[in-house]
Formats: sequence, structure tokens, C-alpha cells
Amino acid sequence: FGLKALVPLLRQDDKELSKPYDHSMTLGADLSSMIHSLGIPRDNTRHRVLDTFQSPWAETSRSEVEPTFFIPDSFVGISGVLQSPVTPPRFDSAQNDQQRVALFQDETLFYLFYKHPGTVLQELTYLELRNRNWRYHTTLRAWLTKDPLMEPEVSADGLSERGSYVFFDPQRWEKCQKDFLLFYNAIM
Amino acid sequence: TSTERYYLVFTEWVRLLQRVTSDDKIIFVFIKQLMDKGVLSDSDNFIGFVKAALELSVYSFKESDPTGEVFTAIDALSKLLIKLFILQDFAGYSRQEYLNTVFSIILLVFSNDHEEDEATFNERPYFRLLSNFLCEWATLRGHNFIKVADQKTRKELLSFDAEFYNIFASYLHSFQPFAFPGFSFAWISLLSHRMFLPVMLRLPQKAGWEKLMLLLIDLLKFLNQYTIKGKISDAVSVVYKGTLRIFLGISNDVPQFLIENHYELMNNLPISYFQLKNVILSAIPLKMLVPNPFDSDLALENITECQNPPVVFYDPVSDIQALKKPVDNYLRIPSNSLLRTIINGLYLTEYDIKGGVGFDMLTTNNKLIRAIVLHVAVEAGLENGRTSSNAVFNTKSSYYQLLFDLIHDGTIELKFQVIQVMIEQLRYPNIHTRWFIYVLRDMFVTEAWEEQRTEVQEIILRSLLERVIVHNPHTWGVSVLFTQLLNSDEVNLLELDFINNIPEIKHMFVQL
Amino acid sequence: EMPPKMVSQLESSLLNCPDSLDADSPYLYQVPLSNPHPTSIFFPSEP
Repeated sequence: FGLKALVPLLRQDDKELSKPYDHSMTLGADLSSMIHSLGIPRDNTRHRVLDTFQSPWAETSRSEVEPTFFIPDSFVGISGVLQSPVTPPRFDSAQNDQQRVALFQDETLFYLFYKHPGTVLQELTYLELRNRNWRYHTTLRAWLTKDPLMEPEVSADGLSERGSYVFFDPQRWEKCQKDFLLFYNAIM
Repeated sequence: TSTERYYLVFTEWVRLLQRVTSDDKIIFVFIKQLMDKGVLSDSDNFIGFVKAALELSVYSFKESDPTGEVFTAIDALSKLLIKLFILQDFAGYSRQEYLNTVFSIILLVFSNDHEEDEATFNERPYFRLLSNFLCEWATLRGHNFIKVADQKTRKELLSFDAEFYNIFASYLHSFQPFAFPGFSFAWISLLSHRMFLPVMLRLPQKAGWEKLMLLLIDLLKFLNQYTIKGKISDAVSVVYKGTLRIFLGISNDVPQFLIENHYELMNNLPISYFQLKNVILSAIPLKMLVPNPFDSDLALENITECQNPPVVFYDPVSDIQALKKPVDNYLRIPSNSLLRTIINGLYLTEYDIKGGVGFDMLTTNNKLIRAIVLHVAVEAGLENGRTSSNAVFNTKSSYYQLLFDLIHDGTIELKFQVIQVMIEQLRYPNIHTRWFIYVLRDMFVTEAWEEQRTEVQEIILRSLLERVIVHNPHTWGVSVLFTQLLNSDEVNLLELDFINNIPEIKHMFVQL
Repeated sequence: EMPPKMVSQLESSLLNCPDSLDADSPYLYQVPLSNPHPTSIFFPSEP
């Protein structure tokens, strides 16, 4: 019960001496990364973390989980959403819905393109983005457009060009400008 | 067979939910037909149907392509059970009975599956089912069940809300790792589920705290049982990490829960878990600003918060039992015979196996000692408020005297236990922290121990050091007392033999 | 000490530990925004 009993905790280098004790439980560990993984900020603003708690372990917390949320009745069944004549909104006809899609902002088009794969809507948003001079890169699976301020340099063989482009990053949900070597057969 | 017929009906339900939304009129018609056509017309049918549906859903999970939708049937089952909960008129029986029946069926199917074949049991579909209940209920109860159109039903559900969670918690208690080790990790995930834990912490009038403590204690008991010196399995190590993370989350969101329940948590915390101990005891009330504990000019009597008694959710008096009378009588008028009675009552009749640092078993009743020490603190705090600080911050007070005598007349082990528990009370600024700092500092320097003085000093320093050498966090009260002792004019720590005789300890204190 | 059967059950539980996807809100039918349509194989196929 005296101080000598703590020596094995202080002598982690001595494997034989410190063997009985699991140091991760006695001395513990630096908790900063665990606290950070919980979403607990270092500054003085506190917010609840248990309401969006994904899992007790960081290793099984690889996706966000839907928290409790409430949709007031007044938000449900709003007519005319996404310029749709029906409620809830639908996009079913390539011919009829093209003009509706033309009214949306770029970000709305990106959102619909990525959120509704294998649908009429994905096709419609693809066509509209092309109309706006965006091109879809088949390997990067991202949309890009020419930086209007820079003229690209076409390669000698005519198969590619190097220039400055504006990409839309769907992970970070923002446009970003990048210098890039663009192969013509990679875009559509 | 009737089971096969139930399979057919349930399969129809699953298919239906893949084609229409869950608030479509067809859904109501289907459910009504279930009742009218005798599928769910009485409790036997209901039990048979739910049992069959669950077995089929679990089977479907096991047979599904793991990269595809594996929970289609389980999700449909949870939707059906919640719909039934909302739509029935509950004439002949209560919502409580319905829920208990549903959980009992789940437990039955689950335990058969768990016991039957370890190779095929998988916790995930059961986890998903229970998680879905929590999600569905969370959606339903939004803004005091405002989406429930019928006012009578709405009122009933509102008053049932706390009970829903407590029934869920009771069943979760039955599923605990000791009982069903194959469900352990799912169980811990459910305890900490975003739609369970924060709700239990925040139910009005702390309605969820008792059951939540039951579950946390289940977890701590499991860890305690299998934290064996020298051989902690990887799986237990992972359980520990998850537990630590959960407590960190609670400490951030609702520190008051840890503050008010620290007593029972300490009663069940594995004895060598120094960091987790610090995490629990470091909880500070939201919005409290805490002065720098390393400030050597800190005057505790001038800190407003140090006048306030901390709230205890569970009164330790309930645990003192046979010793309550002698303790309370002693606090009124100290006497040797009462002391004898109390000390004799603290010794166990069997060894208590504990994987402590430096010891493997105890002969004194750790819980009883903790109860008495906390009870003394509560009484001292009350008296401080009633009369004056002088009555309590006084070595002649019976509060001080009792603790002094227990240490003086007890074995080394009893000395250790009493001092350990006193140091547990060194938490955030409050009257108990302040009082124990006063008591321990006095006990460290007083000559009244005579030949026992160095023993007591060493035990105090050991108990403080083990809380300080661990990684952060450290409790405010421990930091304050330790700083005071390091800077003490009355005792120079570096002159103490028991420090100088151990090079590693001496080195540590020189650093400090 | 943990009995051997319990050891293997606990390890099996660790192996099958539910992750955050398992704890997500139940996935049930919602009226689709748009009908299925064959699109380029280069387009993302998962939302």
C-alpha cells in the first residue's frame, strides 16, 4: 500500500517488473486523439457529442449517422419544389423535364447528379452541366470546367492539354481551381 | 404449419414496405387485416407471429449477400412492431404489457440463437432491431409527440415516454455481456446509442439515471471480472477503450451525471483503472470556471463554489446499514466503544479479490468504507451550511475525529482504504473537496499520529501520486492538495526517508 | 478467468461488432425522385 508499489508503473522500460499491469488502463494514454475523434473541440465552445455518437470505437465510426431530427408539417407536401407540377416532386420524362433542370443552380445540378445515380435525373443534369461547359471526367468521377482567365496549352499529339481548370469536389462540396493535364478521351 | 403461415404473411409485409411508404393507406389496411383475420387477434397468435417474423428476419440476414441490403426484413419488422404500438387501442391490456411481450419474444429468439450455435450466431440483426426501435421512437416523440393527431393517444404516449426508455433499459440489462458474451460489442453500442444514452441522461426529473447506472455498472462489473493482472485479452482491452470513450462523451455532455453518481461508479470501477477514475472524478459542472489549482496562493475559503455541497443522486446512507447508528452516534458524541463497533464492522469475513496495484486482495469492506466517508462528508457539508466553517474545519470536530480514529486504530489496509476514499472526494471546487483538502493536509503534517506518522504520510502520498502520474485529466482537488504538500513549509518531502529510499520515487518527487 | 466458450463468444462478438452504418436510421422505401434510366458506366453508381 506504499509508494514502492507504484514503481512498476514508473519503470515501463523494465518488462519483467511492469508486466502485471496494463499501462493503457493504469497510467492510461494521451486522450487528445480520442477526444478529438469524439468531436470535442479544444476551444471553449462546448457542444453535445452523444447526440451524434457513431460508435464507442473510432474504428467502427467511419460514417456519419443520422441524428434525431424533426420535420414540421409545414415542410411536408410543399408544392412546386424543384419546379415540379406534382408533389412529392418527380423527374420522369427526359423531354418534359429538361427545361425544369435548366433553371437550377450549378450546385443543385451537382447534388442531383451524385445523389440519384442510374436515373432520368442523372442523365438530365449531365446534359445541362454540359450545356454550361462543364465536362465530366470519367476517371476522377468529377466535373470540371475551363478557367476563363487562362488559355490551355495543347500537346503536340493533340491528345491532351495542360491548363488551369475549376473542379467541383463532391467530397468537400466546393469548387477549387487546379492546374491539370487533361486527356481529351477522359472527359465526356 | 402456423409458423409457415406466419412466414408467408410477414414476407408479404416486407414486400409491401418495398413498394409503398410506411404512411401509405395500404399499410393501415394491411395491419387492420392482420388483426381482423386472426393473425394478431390474441396474445398467442401475436407471440407466434412475432417469433416467426424475427426468426425469418435473422435467417434472411444470415443468408443475404453481405455487400447488399441485409436488414430489409429486420427494418420491416421493427416498423411493424412500432406501428402496432401506435395503432392499437389498448383496451384489454397496457402499452407496457405490449412492449414487455415484444421484448420478451426478442429475448427468447435471441437467447436460443446465441446458445444454439456459436458459429452461426451474429449479433448484428438483433442490434439493428433494437437500434431501429430507438430510431422509430425518437422520430415519434419529436416535440412531445406532436405528430400524433389523436390528442388522447398523444397524451398517453407522452406520459409513457420515460417508461419506454426504462423498459428498453431493463431488457438491455438482461442482454448484458455476462449473460450473452456473443452480444457484448453490440450491447455496448446500444448502451451508448445516440438515441438512447443522451435521452436517458436528460429525461425530466432524472427519470433515466437509475437504469442507466444499472447498465454502466453491468459494464464495469464485466471489466472488473476480466481485468486480470498480467493477462488482459485483446477483446477486454477493446471493451475498456469503448467504455473510456463513452465516459468521455458523458463527461462532455452531462458532467452532472458523473458528479452525482460518482459514489456508485467508484464502488464498481476496477481498482487499477486510474485514468478512468480520473475521467469520472474530474467532471466539472457545466459553466463552472475553475481557478488554477497550481496557484500556491489559492485560498479555498474565498472561493464561492467551495461553500456549496455537491449533489449526490444515491444517498450513501442506504449502504451503511448496521453501522449507521454507531456512526451517527459517534458524530454526535465520539466514544471508544462506538469506534470499536465501527472498525469491527469494516472487516470482511472472506477475502475480496482485487487486482490492485501492489496488492491482490483486501480484507476490509471497500464499499462500506466509501459509504461512511461520503456520509461524513455530507454531514460535515450540511453542518458547514447550518452553523459555521469553524465547527467543521476543526480537528476537534467529530467529523475529523472519526476519520482520524479509523486511520489510527485500523490496520495498514484500513488506513489505505480510508485515505483512498477521502482522496476520491478531491474533485471540483465544492465543500467536500475543500473539507478533505483541509483534513488531509492536516493529517499529513500533524504529530498526533506519533509512531504511525510516516506510515500515514506515505499512504497519503502514494494515493495522491497514483492519481497524478497518469495521463490527463487530473482532478482539481488532487492537484490543489498535491501542490500544497509539495510547497509545504511544515514538511519537506525530499527529507522523507520513504521517498529517498526508492530511487524512482525520489526522482519523481525531485521532478515535481 | 473467462471460460473458453465465453472467450470465443466474446471474440466472435468483436469480429461482428456493429458499425455506424448498422446504427443508422432504418432504410425503408421512399418515393423516388426519378425513374431508373440507363446511364453511362462512368457515372457514379452509388449515391
